[in-house]
Amino acid sequence: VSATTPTDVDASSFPAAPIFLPQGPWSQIPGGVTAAQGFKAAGIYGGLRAVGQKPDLALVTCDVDAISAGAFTTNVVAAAPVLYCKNALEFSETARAVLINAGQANAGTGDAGYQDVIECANALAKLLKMGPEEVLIESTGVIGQRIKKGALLESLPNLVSSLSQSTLGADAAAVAITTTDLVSKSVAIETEVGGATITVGGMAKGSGMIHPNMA
Amino acid sequence: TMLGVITTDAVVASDVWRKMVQIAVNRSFNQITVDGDTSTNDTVIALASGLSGSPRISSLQSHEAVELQAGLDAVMQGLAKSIAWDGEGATCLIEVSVTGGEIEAEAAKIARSVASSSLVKAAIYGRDPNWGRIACAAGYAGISFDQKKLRVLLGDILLMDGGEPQLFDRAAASAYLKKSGETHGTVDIKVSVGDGPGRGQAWGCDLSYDYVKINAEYTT
Repeated sequence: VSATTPTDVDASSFPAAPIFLPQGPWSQIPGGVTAAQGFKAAGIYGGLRAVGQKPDLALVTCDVDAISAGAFTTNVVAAAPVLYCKNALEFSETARAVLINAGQANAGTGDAGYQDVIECANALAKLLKMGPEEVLIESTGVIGQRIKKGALLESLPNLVSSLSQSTLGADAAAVAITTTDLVSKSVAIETEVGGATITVGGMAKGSGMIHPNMA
Repeated sequence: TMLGVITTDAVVASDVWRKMVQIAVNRSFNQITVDGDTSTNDTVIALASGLSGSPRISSLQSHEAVELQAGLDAVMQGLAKSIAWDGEGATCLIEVSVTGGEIEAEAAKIARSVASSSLVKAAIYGRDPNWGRIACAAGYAGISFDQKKLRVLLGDILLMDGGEPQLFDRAAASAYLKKSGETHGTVDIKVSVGDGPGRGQAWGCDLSYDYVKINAEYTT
Protein backbone atom coordinates (compact mmCIF):
# COMPACT_ATOMS: atom_id res chain seq x y z
CA VAL A 1 0.00 0.00 0.00
CA SER A 2 1.62 3.28 -1.02
CA ALA A 3 1.66 5.98 1.64
CA THR A 4 -0.84 8.63 0.61
CA THR A 5 1.59 11.46 1.14
CA PRO A 6 0.62 14.75 -0.54
CA THR A 7 2.06 14.63 -4.01
CA ASP A 8 1.81 16.58 -7.23
CA VAL A 9 -0.26 14.11 -9.23
CA ASP A 10 0.25 14.28 -13.00
CA ALA A 11 -2.45 16.75 -14.07
CA SER A 12 -2.33 15.58 -17.68
CA SER A 13 -4.23 12.46 -16.60
CA PHE A 14 -7.34 14.64 -16.07
CA PRO A 15 -9.38 15.77 -19.10
CA ALA A 16 -9.55 19.46 -20.03
CA ALA A 17 -12.63 21.31 -21.24
CA PRO A 18 -12.83 22.48 -24.85
CA ILE A 19 -12.47 26.27 -24.82
CA PHE A 20 -14.77 28.22 -27.16
CA LEU A 21 -13.03 31.57 -27.54
CA PRO A 22 -14.90 34.37 -29.35
CA GLN A 23 -13.32 35.58 -32.58
CA GLY A 24 -10.90 38.49 -32.25
CA PRO A 25 -7.38 39.83 -32.85
CA TRP A 26 -5.82 37.29 -30.47
CA SER A 27 -4.22 33.88 -30.74
CA GLN A 28 -4.70 31.08 -28.23
CA ILE A 29 -1.46 29.89 -26.63
CA PRO A 30 -0.76 27.18 -24.06
CA GLY A 31 -0.20 28.01 -20.43
CA GLY A 32 -3.32 29.20 -18.66
CA VAL A 33 -2.45 31.28 -15.61
CA THR A 34 1.32 30.89 -16.14
CA ALA A 35 1.37 32.16 -19.73
CA ALA A 36 1.67 35.84 -18.75
CA GLN A 37 5.10 37.07 -17.65
CA GLY A 38 5.83 36.84 -13.97
CA PHE A 39 3.35 34.13 -12.98
CA LYS A 40 3.93 30.66 -11.58
CA ALA A 41 1.45 28.01 -10.48
CA ALA A 42 1.23 24.65 -8.75
CA GLY A 43 -1.40 22.06 -7.93
CA ILE A 44 -0.86 19.14 -5.54
CA TYR A 45 -2.78 16.56 -3.56
CA GLY A 46 -2.83 17.87 0.00
CA GLY A 47 -5.23 15.36 1.50
CA LEU A 48 -8.11 17.87 1.59
CA ARG A 49 -10.64 16.11 -0.63
CA ALA A 50 -13.17 13.81 1.00
CA VAL A 51 -12.34 10.97 -1.40
CA GLY A 52 -9.71 10.24 -4.02
CA GLN A 53 -6.24 11.58 -4.60
CA LYS A 54 -6.96 14.21 -7.23
CA PRO A 55 -4.94 17.39 -6.63
CA ASP A 56 -6.91 19.64 -4.24
CA LEU A 57 -4.58 22.51 -3.36
CA ALA A 58 -3.52 25.18 -5.88
CA LEU A 59 -1.29 28.23 -5.77
CA VAL A 60 -0.72 31.04 -8.27
CA THR A 61 2.06 33.53 -7.54
CA CYS A 62 3.48 36.66 -9.16
CA ASP A 63 7.16 37.60 -9.04
CA VAL A 64 6.24 41.27 -8.54
CA ASP A 65 3.45 43.18 -6.80
CA ALA A 66 0.59 42.62 -9.24
CA ILE A 67 -2.26 45.09 -9.62
CA SER A 68 -5.22 43.21 -8.14
CA ALA A 69 -8.95 43.13 -8.84
CA GLY A 70 -11.72 40.86 -7.70
CA ALA A 71 -15.41 40.09 -8.17
CA PHE A 72 -17.30 38.29 -5.43
CA THR A 73 -20.61 36.58 -4.84
CA THR A 74 -23.42 38.91 -3.78
CA ASN A 75 -24.96 36.04 -1.79
CA VAL A 76 -25.22 37.46 1.74
CA VAL A 77 -24.33 34.03 3.13
CA ALA A 78 -20.76 34.66 2.00
CA ALA A 79 -17.89 32.27 2.72
CA ALA A 80 -14.94 33.31 4.93
CA PRO A 81 -12.46 33.57 2.02
CA VAL A 82 -14.88 35.92 0.20
CA LEU A 83 -15.03 38.24 3.23
CA TYR A 84 -11.25 37.98 3.65
CA CYS A 85 -10.46 38.84 0.01
CA LYS A 86 -12.88 41.77 -0.06
CA ASN A 87 -11.08 43.20 2.98
CA ALA A 88 -7.66 42.51 1.45
CA LEU A 89 -8.57 44.32 -1.78
CA GLU A 90 -9.90 47.27 0.18
CA PHE A 91 -6.61 47.36 2.05
CA SER A 92 -4.17 46.89 -0.84
CA GLU A 93 -4.15 47.63 -4.59
CA THR A 94 -1.71 44.81 -5.20
CA ALA A 95 -1.37 41.13 -4.45
CA ARG A 96 1.20 38.43 -5.13
CA ALA A 97 -0.43 35.06 -4.45
CA VAL A 98 -3.75 33.25 -4.70
CA LEU A 99 -4.16 30.07 -2.62
CA ILE A 100 -7.09 27.83 -3.53
CA ASN A 101 -8.40 24.75 -1.72
CA ALA A 102 -11.01 22.30 -2.98
CA GLY A 103 -13.10 20.12 -0.70
CA GLN A 104 -14.39 22.45 1.98
CA ALA A 105 -16.11 25.77 1.18
CA ASN A 106 -15.37 27.35 4.58
CA ALA A 107 -18.84 28.88 4.35
CA GLY A 108 -21.23 28.98 7.30
CA THR A 109 -18.21 28.49 9.56
CA GLY A 110 -18.37 31.74 11.53
CA ASP A 111 -15.42 33.41 13.24
CA ALA A 112 -13.50 30.13 13.46
CA GLY A 113 -13.65 29.79 9.68
CA TYR A 114 -12.45 33.36 9.21
CA GLN A 115 -9.58 32.68 11.61
CA ASP A 116 -8.64 29.63 9.52
CA VAL A 117 -8.30 31.86 6.44
CA ILE A 118 -6.04 34.26 8.31
CA GLU A 119 -3.84 31.43 9.59
CA CYS A 120 -3.47 29.95 6.10
CA ALA A 121 -2.67 33.35 4.58
CA ASN A 122 -0.09 34.09 7.30
CA ALA A 123 1.58 30.69 6.93
CA LEU A 124 1.86 31.01 3.15
CA ALA A 125 3.04 34.62 3.35
CA LYS A 126 5.84 33.55 5.67
CA LEU A 127 6.96 30.80 3.27
CA LEU A 128 6.83 33.19 0.29
CA LYS A 129 8.46 35.99 2.30
CA MET A 130 5.67 38.51 1.62
CA GLY A 131 3.05 40.35 3.66
CA PRO A 132 -0.12 38.36 4.48
CA GLU A 133 -2.20 41.08 2.81
CA GLU A 134 -0.53 40.08 -0.50
CA VAL A 135 -2.08 36.61 -0.23
CA LEU A 136 -5.65 36.06 -1.48
CA ILE A 137 -7.63 32.87 -0.84
CA GLU A 138 -10.42 31.03 -2.67
CA SER A 139 -12.24 27.95 -1.39
CA THR A 140 -14.78 25.57 -2.86
CA GLY A 141 -16.52 22.43 -1.66
CA VAL A 142 -18.94 21.41 1.05
CA ILE A 143 -20.71 24.30 2.78
CA GLY A 144 -20.50 24.24 6.59
CA GLN A 145 -17.17 22.43 6.77
CA ARG A 146 -14.04 24.21 7.95
CA ILE A 147 -10.83 23.79 5.94
CA LYS A 148 -8.74 20.73 6.89
CA LYS A 149 -6.22 23.27 8.17
CA GLY A 150 -3.64 20.82 9.51
CA ALA A 151 -3.34 19.00 6.21
CA LEU A 152 -3.32 22.29 4.31
CA LEU A 153 -0.59 23.88 6.42
CA GLU A 154 1.53 20.70 6.22
CA SER A 155 1.21 20.76 2.42
CA LEU A 156 2.33 24.36 1.93
CA PRO A 157 6.11 23.70 1.70
CA ASN A 158 5.53 21.02 -0.97
CA LEU A 159 3.05 23.32 -2.78
CA VAL A 160 5.56 26.20 -2.84
CA SER A 161 8.39 23.94 -4.03
CA SER A 162 6.10 22.67 -6.82
CA LEU A 163 5.61 26.17 -8.27
CA SER A 164 6.42 26.30 -11.98
CA GLN A 165 6.03 28.88 -14.73
CA SER A 166 5.44 26.05 -17.20
CA THR A 167 2.14 24.93 -18.69
CA LEU A 168 2.33 21.91 -16.40
CA GLY A 169 2.09 24.20 -13.37
CA ALA A 170 -0.97 25.93 -14.83
CA ASP A 171 -2.62 22.62 -15.74
CA ALA A 172 -1.98 21.15 -12.28
CA ALA A 173 -3.52 24.23 -10.63
CA ALA A 174 -6.57 24.06 -12.92
CA VAL A 175 -7.16 20.43 -11.89
CA ALA A 176 -6.61 21.13 -8.20
CA ILE A 177 -9.40 23.71 -7.99
CA THR A 178 -12.11 21.39 -9.38
CA THR A 179 -14.85 19.76 -7.32
CA THR A 180 -17.72 18.03 -9.21
CA ASP A 181 -16.25 19.26 -12.52
CA LEU A 182 -15.67 16.53 -15.12
CA VAL A 183 -13.01 18.63 -16.84
CA SER A 184 -10.51 21.35 -15.91
CA LYS A 185 -10.83 24.82 -17.43
CA SER A 186 -7.74 26.77 -18.49
CA VAL A 187 -6.92 29.12 -21.38
CA ALA A 188 -4.45 31.81 -22.46
CA ILE A 189 -4.27 34.25 -25.35
CA GLU A 190 -1.68 36.58 -26.83
CA THR A 191 -2.89 39.92 -28.21
CA GLU A 192 -1.65 43.45 -28.90
CA VAL A 193 -2.12 46.48 -26.66
CA GLY A 194 -0.73 49.73 -28.01
CA GLY A 195 1.43 47.81 -30.46
CA ALA A 196 3.02 45.69 -27.72
CA THR A 197 2.31 41.98 -27.27
CA ILE A 198 0.59 41.09 -24.02
CA THR A 199 -0.76 37.85 -22.62
CA VAL A 200 -4.00 37.19 -20.74
CA GLY A 201 -4.52 33.79 -19.15
CA GLY A 202 -6.87 32.19 -16.70
CA MET A 203 -8.36 29.16 -15.07
CA ALA A 204 -11.78 28.50 -13.64
CA LYS A 205 -13.86 25.78 -12.02
CA GLY A 206 -17.55 25.17 -11.72
CA SER A 207 -20.21 22.64 -12.56
CA GLY A 208 -23.00 22.89 -9.97
CA MET A 209 -24.49 25.73 -7.85
CA ILE A 210 -23.83 27.96 -10.84
CA HIS A 211 -25.69 31.24 -11.28
CA PRO A 212 -23.00 33.82 -10.51
CA ASN A 213 -23.96 37.37 -9.61
CA MET A 214 -20.55 38.78 -8.77
CA ALA A 215 -19.73 42.38 -7.92
CA THR B 1 -19.47 27.34 -6.96
CA MET B 2 -17.36 28.99 -9.62
CA LEU B 3 -13.84 30.19 -8.93
CA GLY B 4 -11.56 31.98 -11.36
CA VAL B 5 -8.00 33.29 -11.43
CA ILE B 6 -7.01 35.59 -14.31
CA THR B 7 -3.45 36.75 -14.97
CA THR B 8 -1.96 39.24 -17.41
CA ASP B 9 1.35 41.03 -17.98
CA ALA B 10 -0.30 44.21 -19.27
CA VAL B 11 0.56 47.52 -17.58
CA VAL B 12 -2.66 48.98 -16.14
CA ALA B 13 -3.60 51.37 -13.33
CA SER B 14 -5.42 49.87 -10.35
CA ASP B 15 -8.73 51.75 -10.68
CA VAL B 16 -8.92 51.05 -14.43
CA TRP B 17 -8.06 47.35 -13.92
CA ARG B 18 -10.79 46.94 -11.30
CA LYS B 19 -13.40 48.48 -13.59
CA MET B 20 -12.25 46.40 -16.58
CA VAL B 21 -12.46 43.18 -14.59
CA GLN B 22 -16.02 43.90 -13.45
CA ILE B 23 -17.07 44.73 -17.03
CA ALA B 24 -15.56 41.45 -18.27
CA VAL B 25 -17.18 39.48 -15.42
CA ASN B 26 -20.56 40.98 -16.38
CA ARG B 27 -20.03 39.84 -19.99
CA SER B 28 -18.94 36.33 -19.02
CA PHE B 29 -19.27 34.64 -15.63
CA ASN B 30 -22.31 36.73 -14.63
CA GLN B 31 -23.98 35.49 -17.82
CA ILE B 32 -23.77 31.75 -17.20
CA THR B 33 -26.16 29.50 -15.34
CA VAL B 34 -26.50 25.81 -14.62
CA ASP B 35 -29.11 25.62 -11.88
CA GLY B 36 -30.03 29.14 -10.81
CA ASP B 37 -28.23 28.80 -7.47
CA THR B 38 -25.82 31.64 -6.66
CA SER B 39 -23.05 30.18 -4.55
CA THR B 40 -21.67 31.38 -1.20
CA ASN B 41 -18.12 31.25 -2.62
CA ASP B 42 -18.14 32.61 -6.20
CA THR B 43 -14.90 34.54 -6.68
CA VAL B 44 -12.76 35.84 -9.54
CA ILE B 45 -9.30 37.24 -8.74
CA ALA B 46 -7.43 39.05 -11.53
CA LEU B 47 -3.75 40.02 -11.31
CA ALA B 48 -1.74 42.24 -13.67
CA SER B 49 2.06 41.95 -13.37
CA GLY B 50 2.91 44.74 -15.82
CA LEU B 51 5.98 42.78 -16.99
CA SER B 52 5.12 42.94 -20.69
CA GLY B 53 6.33 46.53 -20.83
CA SER B 54 3.28 47.50 -22.90
CA PRO B 55 2.05 51.12 -22.82
CA ARG B 56 0.56 51.92 -19.40
CA ILE B 57 -3.24 52.03 -19.43
CA SER B 58 -4.58 54.78 -17.17
CA SER B 59 -7.92 55.53 -18.80
CA LEU B 60 -10.84 53.22 -19.54
CA GLN B 61 -11.52 55.19 -22.73
CA SER B 62 -8.03 54.83 -24.24
CA HIS B 63 -7.50 52.69 -27.34
CA GLU B 64 -5.16 50.42 -25.38
CA ALA B 65 -7.88 49.93 -22.74
CA VAL B 66 -10.35 48.88 -25.44
CA GLU B 67 -7.79 46.38 -26.76
CA LEU B 68 -7.07 44.92 -23.31
CA GLN B 69 -10.81 44.82 -22.45
CA ALA B 70 -11.48 42.77 -25.58
CA GLY B 71 -8.78 40.25 -24.67
CA LEU B 72 -9.96 40.06 -21.06
CA ASP B 73 -13.59 39.55 -22.19
CA ALA B 74 -12.47 36.75 -24.51
CA VAL B 75 -10.54 34.82 -21.85
CA MET B 76 -13.33 35.14 -19.30
CA GLN B 77 -15.99 34.16 -21.87
CA GLY B 78 -13.93 31.16 -22.91
CA LEU B 79 -13.71 30.02 -19.29
CA ALA B 80 -17.35 30.88 -18.49
CA LYS B 81 -18.60 28.86 -21.47
CA SER B 82 -16.50 25.88 -20.39
CA ILE B 83 -18.20 26.00 -16.96
CA ALA B 84 -21.66 25.94 -18.60
CA TRP B 85 -20.47 23.21 -21.02
CA ASP B 86 -19.47 21.13 -17.98
CA GLY B 87 -22.69 21.79 -16.05
CA GLU B 88 -23.71 18.85 -13.84
CA GLY B 89 -25.51 16.26 -16.00
CA ALA B 90 -25.23 18.42 -19.12
CA THR B 91 -25.21 16.87 -22.59
CA CYS B 92 -24.74 20.17 -24.45
CA LEU B 93 -23.85 23.84 -24.06
CA ILE B 94 -26.70 26.31 -24.72
CA GLU B 95 -25.71 29.69 -26.15
CA VAL B 96 -28.47 32.33 -26.13
CA SER B 97 -27.84 35.43 -28.23
CA VAL B 98 -30.28 38.34 -27.94
CA THR B 99 -30.33 41.31 -30.31
CA GLY B 100 -32.60 44.29 -30.75
CA GLY B 101 -32.60 45.38 -27.11
CA GLU B 102 -32.49 49.04 -26.09
CA ILE B 103 -29.15 48.57 -24.29
CA GLU B 104 -26.59 45.78 -23.73
CA ALA B 105 -27.70 45.17 -20.13
CA GLU B 106 -31.34 44.59 -21.16
CA ALA B 107 -30.43 42.17 -23.93
CA ALA B 108 -28.10 40.34 -21.52
CA LYS B 109 -30.91 40.02 -18.95
CA ILE B 110 -33.26 38.49 -21.51
CA ALA B 111 -30.53 36.10 -22.66
CA ARG B 112 -29.85 34.92 -19.13
CA SER B 113 -33.57 34.50 -18.46
CA VAL B 114 -33.88 32.11 -21.41
CA ALA B 115 -30.68 30.22 -20.48
CA SER B 116 -31.93 29.86 -16.89
CA SER B 117 -35.37 28.49 -17.70
CA SER B 118 -35.78 24.94 -16.39
CA LEU B 119 -38.50 24.37 -18.98
CA VAL B 120 -36.24 25.49 -21.84
CA LYS B 121 -33.37 23.37 -20.43
CA ALA B 122 -35.61 20.31 -20.07
CA ALA B 123 -37.03 20.76 -23.59
CA ILE B 124 -33.51 20.80 -25.01
CA TYR B 125 -32.66 17.64 -23.08
CA GLY B 126 -35.85 16.13 -24.57
CA ARG B 127 -34.72 17.36 -28.02
CA ASP B 128 -37.98 19.36 -28.25
CA PRO B 129 -37.78 22.60 -30.31
CA ASN B 130 -40.14 24.27 -27.88
CA TRP B 131 -40.34 27.88 -29.05
CA GLY B 132 -43.19 28.68 -26.62
CA ARG B 133 -40.94 28.15 -23.62
CA ILE B 134 -38.22 30.34 -25.15
CA ALA B 135 -40.74 33.12 -25.82
CA CYS B 136 -42.14 32.75 -22.30
CA ALA B 137 -38.69 33.00 -20.68
CA ALA B 138 -37.84 36.08 -22.76
CA GLY B 139 -41.16 37.61 -21.74
CA TYR B 140 -40.68 37.24 -17.97
CA ALA B 141 -37.10 38.63 -17.97
CA GLY B 142 -38.43 41.93 -16.66
CA ILE B 143 -37.52 43.85 -19.80
CA SER B 144 -40.34 45.35 -21.84
CA PHE B 145 -40.41 44.83 -25.59
CA ASP B 146 -43.06 44.65 -28.31
CA GLN B 147 -44.01 40.96 -28.50
CA LYS B 148 -44.99 41.50 -32.14
CA LYS B 149 -41.29 41.92 -32.83
CA LEU B 150 -40.21 38.69 -31.15
CA ARG B 151 -38.17 36.43 -33.44
CA VAL B 152 -36.68 33.09 -32.38
CA LEU B 153 -34.25 30.84 -34.22
CA LEU B 154 -32.93 27.47 -33.11
CA GLY B 155 -29.65 27.07 -34.96
CA ASP B 156 -30.66 28.27 -38.45
CA ILE B 157 -34.28 27.15 -38.12
CA LEU B 158 -36.82 29.98 -37.79
CA LEU B 159 -39.33 29.04 -35.09
CA MET B 160 -41.02 32.39 -34.46
CA ASP B 161 -41.22 35.67 -36.37
CA GLY B 162 -43.30 38.79 -35.85
CA GLY B 163 -44.29 37.30 -32.52
CA GLU B 164 -45.97 34.32 -34.17
CA PRO B 165 -44.96 30.65 -34.62
CA GLN B 166 -43.70 29.71 -38.08
CA LEU B 167 -44.12 26.48 -39.98
CA PHE B 168 -40.82 24.64 -39.56
CA ASP B 169 -39.41 21.16 -40.02
CA ARG B 170 -39.88 19.76 -36.52
CA ALA B 171 -37.90 16.60 -37.29
CA ALA B 172 -34.95 18.67 -38.53
CA ALA B 173 -35.09 20.91 -35.46
CA SER B 174 -35.21 17.91 -33.16
CA ALA B 175 -32.36 16.28 -35.07
CA TYR B 176 -30.29 19.45 -34.56
CA LEU B 177 -30.83 19.19 -30.81
CA LYS B 178 -30.15 15.45 -30.83
CA LYS B 179 -26.82 15.92 -32.66
CA SER B 180 -25.73 18.64 -30.24
CA GLY B 181 -26.49 16.31 -27.35
CA GLU B 182 -24.67 13.36 -28.88
CA THR B 183 -21.52 15.40 -29.57
CA HIS B 184 -21.65 17.50 -26.40
CA GLY B 185 -21.85 20.42 -28.79
CA THR B 186 -23.54 23.80 -28.68
CA VAL B 187 -27.23 24.59 -29.15
CA ASP B 188 -27.63 28.11 -30.55
CA ILE B 189 -30.78 30.01 -29.60
CA LYS B 190 -31.08 33.40 -31.28
CA VAL B 191 -33.72 35.83 -30.05
CA SER B 192 -34.51 39.24 -31.49
CA VAL B 193 -36.78 41.54 -29.50
CA GLY B 194 -36.81 44.71 -31.63
CA ASP B 195 -34.60 47.09 -33.56
CA GLY B 196 -32.45 48.51 -30.78
CA PRO B 197 -28.64 48.35 -30.67
CA GLY B 198 -28.45 46.33 -27.47
CA ARG B 199 -27.12 42.79 -27.78
CA GLY B 200 -26.14 40.25 -25.18
CA GLN B 201 -25.33 36.58 -24.69
CA ALA B 202 -25.80 34.01 -21.98
CA TRP B 203 -24.71 30.40 -21.64
CA GLY B 204 -26.25 27.41 -19.92
CA CYS B 205 -26.79 23.71 -20.43
CA ASP B 206 -29.66 21.27 -20.72
CA LEU B 207 -31.36 19.79 -17.63
CA SER B 208 -30.96 16.03 -17.43
CA TYR B 209 -31.96 13.32 -14.97
CA ASP B 210 -28.29 13.16 -13.98
CA TYR B 211 -28.41 16.67 -12.52
CA VAL B 212 -30.97 15.47 -9.97
CA LYS B 213 -29.05 12.24 -9.36
CA ILE B 214 -25.74 14.04 -8.78
CA ASN B 215 -27.29 16.55 -6.41
CA ALA B 216 -29.51 14.11 -4.58
CA GLU B 217 -26.39 12.15 -3.67
CA TYR B 218 -23.86 14.97 -3.12
CA THR B 219 -24.63 16.45 0.25
CA THR B 220 -23.50 19.85 1.37
